Amino acid sequence: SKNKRVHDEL
Amino acid sequence: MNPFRILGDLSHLASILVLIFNIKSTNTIEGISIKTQVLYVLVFLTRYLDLFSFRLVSFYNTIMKLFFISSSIYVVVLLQRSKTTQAVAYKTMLLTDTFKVQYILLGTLIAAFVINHKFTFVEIAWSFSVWLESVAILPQLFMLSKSGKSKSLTVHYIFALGLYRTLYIPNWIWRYHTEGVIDKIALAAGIIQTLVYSDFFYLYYKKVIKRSALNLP
Repeated sequence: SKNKRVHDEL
Repeated sequence: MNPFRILGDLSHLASILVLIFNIKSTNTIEGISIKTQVLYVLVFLTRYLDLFSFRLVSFYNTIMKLFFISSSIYVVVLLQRSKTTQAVAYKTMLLTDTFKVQYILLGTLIAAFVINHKFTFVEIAWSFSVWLESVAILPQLFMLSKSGKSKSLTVHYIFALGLYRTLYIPNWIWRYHTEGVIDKIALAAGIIQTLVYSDFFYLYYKKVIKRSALNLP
């Protein structure tokens, strides 16, 4: 899905 | 990384440096809310739990995370230290720093349990951190509105801090168009955070930007 946790952000 | 993301991170970094420089150079803690600063320690400690998984994203990412954790703890240590070195200022701070943080803590904890990407400890902690960050400035803004007067460096600190999450919003839109992914939790909390700052942004614009514009020849 398009909604997911983006792990490279702060 | 897109320009909004880089500028967002830089303004976040700048806000903390402004705050530490402010406390160090003027040797005063006047106008700073210790409640907000303790909340930020909680925000960073619960958000960057992935540091312990050792599946590191990048050198940049890790260094920034370590900086945000350590600098937020350092600010609280500086404020605590003023208990003895600036007894009067410390007492004044406690008297004006009267926002009820237990409501924000309870509200964001409930939000984290209800709205998260996965019902695991790390993901609930991450969600809690994101929701908590969106409102963590409230004790500071409350204190500012109560005291009426504000030290300009404190005001610049709040502005840079507010700008950081605001810049993350166009970053998320950019990433949605280029990568096709969007983190709806971060986006929703980011919008709330920007709304929390909006009144302050307006006052900053009126007082700081317009005044400096008027001072130009």
